[in-house]
Amino acid sequence: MSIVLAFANQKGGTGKTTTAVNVAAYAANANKSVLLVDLDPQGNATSGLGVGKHALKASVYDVLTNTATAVQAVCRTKVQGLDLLPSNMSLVGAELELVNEMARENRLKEGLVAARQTYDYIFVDCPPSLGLLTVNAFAAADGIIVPMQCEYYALEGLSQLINSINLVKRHINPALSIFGVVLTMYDPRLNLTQQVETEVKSYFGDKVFNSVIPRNIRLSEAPSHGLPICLYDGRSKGAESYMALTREIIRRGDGR
Amino acid sequence: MSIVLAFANQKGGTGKTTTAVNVAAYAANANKSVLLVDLDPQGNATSGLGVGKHALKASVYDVLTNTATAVQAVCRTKVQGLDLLPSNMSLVGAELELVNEMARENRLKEGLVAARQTYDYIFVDCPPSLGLLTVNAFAAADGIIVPMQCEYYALEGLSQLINSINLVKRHINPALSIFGVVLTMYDPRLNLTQQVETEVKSYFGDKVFNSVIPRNIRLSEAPSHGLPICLYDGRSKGAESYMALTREIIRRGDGR
Ligand SMILES: Nc1ncnc2c1ncn2[C@@H]1O[C@H](COP(=O)(O)OP(=O)(O)OP(=O)(O)O)[C@@H](O)[C@H]1O
Ligand SMILES: Nc1ncnc2c1ncn2[C@@H]1O[C@H](COP(=O)(O)OP(=O)(O)OP(=O)(O)O)[C@@H](O)[C@H]1O
Ligand SMILES: [Mg+2]
Ligand SMILES: [Mg+2]
Repeated sequence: MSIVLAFANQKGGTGKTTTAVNVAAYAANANKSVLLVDLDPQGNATSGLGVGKHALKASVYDVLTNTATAVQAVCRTKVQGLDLLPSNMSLVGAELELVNEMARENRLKEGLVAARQTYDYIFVDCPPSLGLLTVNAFAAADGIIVPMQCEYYALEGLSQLINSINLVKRHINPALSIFGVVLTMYDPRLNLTQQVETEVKSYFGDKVFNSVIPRNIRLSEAPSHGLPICLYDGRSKGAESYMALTREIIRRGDGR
Repeated sequence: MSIVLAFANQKGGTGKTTTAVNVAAYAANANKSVLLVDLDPQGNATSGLGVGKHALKASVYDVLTNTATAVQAVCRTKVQGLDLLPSNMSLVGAELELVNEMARENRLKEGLVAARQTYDYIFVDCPPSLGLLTVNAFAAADGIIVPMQCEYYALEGLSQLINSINLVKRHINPALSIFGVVLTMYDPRLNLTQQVETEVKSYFGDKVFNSVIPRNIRLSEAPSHGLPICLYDGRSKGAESYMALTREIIRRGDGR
């Protein structure tokens, strides 16, 4: 029985892609069969795993517009046990194209029905907005993981995010909930980090993961080599923190 | 005669808001009359200037949907000479609402006709996407300033950004061009910074501003006090770099 988790936060640059790619890789290392869906037109998760965007036979855009099945679009990655449903430039126009379609919010959910039988975990990397692509992810997901940068502007967006989640929960997907919140680019020496941590914990309580992700240059170098951190530098602080976070996610996921 | 510049990059977290707010404030300090338009549903530029979002008489949403004029929605800020066209939660739904409207791309341009007579500089802070809000900014603008984080994923998005600019230039606003590119969160000690700088300069040549913005904690603390850096800590490295950048922008703007 699979679990679908969306990595979402409309604030830009909070670490959604970095978290989705590295948690997916460590979950595969822990012998889970994992699918990562790149739902961002930027295609950062696709290139972060070293998959070329130009020679794809199909992409997540084709799945959303019903011109290919997920099985046809899925490709292997350099990580054993981790497959990718890739994204490319065609996704840029998808939101406008889907607006007047029937059941436009459920396209991803329908596209993943078969995949749910195959994978233990399906992770979805969302773009920095609350538009139709992210709503599709919310409709398909069992839970949402919110990567939360320890910065003031990141706090501001929380109430909009909660609003959007509640709207989808009420009208489209009653089972949707916040699976967890992870603090990223965490620097315990900074006041700002402590302020954000206190505020987030008072808002989300024990949904906040114990594992925090420190700022670590190796995490931002890895994508230029098309590698998740476990293959680029498995002994870095960034790698250790994502390994610990993944352990927590799987414990919660398996325990549901 | 005013000049309208949009701060845009669909990659999230590259410093669009931080650059728009601080350049607007320094331009006002240099005796220019300045309007900052917050076109992001997150409303970060609005709170970054200490303007409350709940008690607004009107916002940019009302201007886009023709229910208020820019003059009615504009408010003062703590910086002499800098006005703000604020944003709030209502903007979240604007993209879907505008999709089937007539001349949906030109709503902001029409809304700023009167403001162009009043201000020397009109700056527009864009959301991290290439949807209808950013297209509205491109249609209204004379030029685009691209804040570019010195990171691998930020490079990836350049070709999509150029594509979108060319589309708007061909179909809606033939005068549109890239006014300049500014390197943000610049750390000369990092390889990644040097790689990105070399690549960006080979792509954009002398459009790249000489002034670079270093990573500086005071820049990320200032918004929690609702202040631009010139009022929060005018002697910080972040303040000096934005003062220098603003001087370059005004020299290019006045010289057009
Ligand atoms: N813990 C970290 N330490 C250092 N750099 C990081 C860390 N996490 C992410 N980064 C870098 O910060 C930038 C933003 O991260 P990322 O792209 O993963 O965020 P995102 O939320 O997916 O952005 P977007 O909103 O554009 O989708 C990237 O360049 C990434 O390499
Ligand atoms: N030079 C800098 N040094 C340190 N922190 C910075 C710097 N520039 C921006 N920041 C911080 O990094 C985060 C991202 O910056 P900002 O919000 O301005 O980017 P953005 O491109 O507007 O993001 P979005 O894509 O969400 O609109 C913010 O928390 C900001 O305070
Ligand atoms: Mg991302
Ligand atoms: Mg912003």
